[in-house]
Amino acid sequence: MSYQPAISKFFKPN
Amino acid sequence: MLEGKFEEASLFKRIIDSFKDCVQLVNFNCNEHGIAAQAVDDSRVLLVSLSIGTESFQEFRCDRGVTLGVDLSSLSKILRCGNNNDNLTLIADDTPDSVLLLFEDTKKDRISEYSLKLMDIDADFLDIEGMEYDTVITMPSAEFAKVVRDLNQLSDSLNILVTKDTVKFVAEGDIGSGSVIVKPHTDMDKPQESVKVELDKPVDLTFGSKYLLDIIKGAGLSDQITIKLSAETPALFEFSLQSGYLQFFLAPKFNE
Repeated sequence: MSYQPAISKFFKPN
Repeated sequence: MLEGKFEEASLFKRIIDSFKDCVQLVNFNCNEHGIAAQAVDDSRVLLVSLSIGTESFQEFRCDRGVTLGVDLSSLSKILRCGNNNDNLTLIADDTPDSVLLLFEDTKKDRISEYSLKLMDIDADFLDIEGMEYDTVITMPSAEFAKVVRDLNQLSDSLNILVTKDTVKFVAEGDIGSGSVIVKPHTDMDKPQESVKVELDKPVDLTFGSKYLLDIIKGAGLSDQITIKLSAETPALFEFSLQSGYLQFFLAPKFNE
């Protein structure tokens, strides 16, 4: 099984 | 005030068509450098980043920063009303509640004018600069699109393995498995057919095929795609414009 984290986990608001 | 004129409406149409199926509401930020946009898809896994530099326009002026909150499905309806060869000018005032799209057929002296209502879109602008990647692949975009479409038939996941000598795409599903190996080479006669691999570290990542199917819709923008990969970080898939780019950032799948 696998999961895909939300993209916001990797990038912070500018 | 924003006034941006594309020599051919087809360029803006192709740009919008490349990402309108994965995101719907987008803030277009316009300033003296051109038009930029960023949006995340509904599943929050895929981020689209667009930059259209002033060189992509026949004429461009934007004295003060203007944000255009656009529903892409509405914009697409209007873009379909213009012909590909028409000049297309986007016009908005400094605090716009609508944007004007002006199509001009210079040969027949026909001018069509459409006004698109704008929206207040509440969206974070994420800092996507400064990522470092273990490998950078540049390959024909049509070839990458074919690999994704072909292997999508076997599995909802696509594994990309990069070593010094090869890029290997693998799909394993219920009906069987498939793989495509692409090797770096330089085509002197047709440079756009070349495959280049820069590698700091081998990479083994898995992505959801449905998102890759969205990404390859950008293949019409550029002969080549640049893919930047690093372990456990989002991949960057980039299509270059004459001035600017369309980028997709896609989080990889992780094993639980």
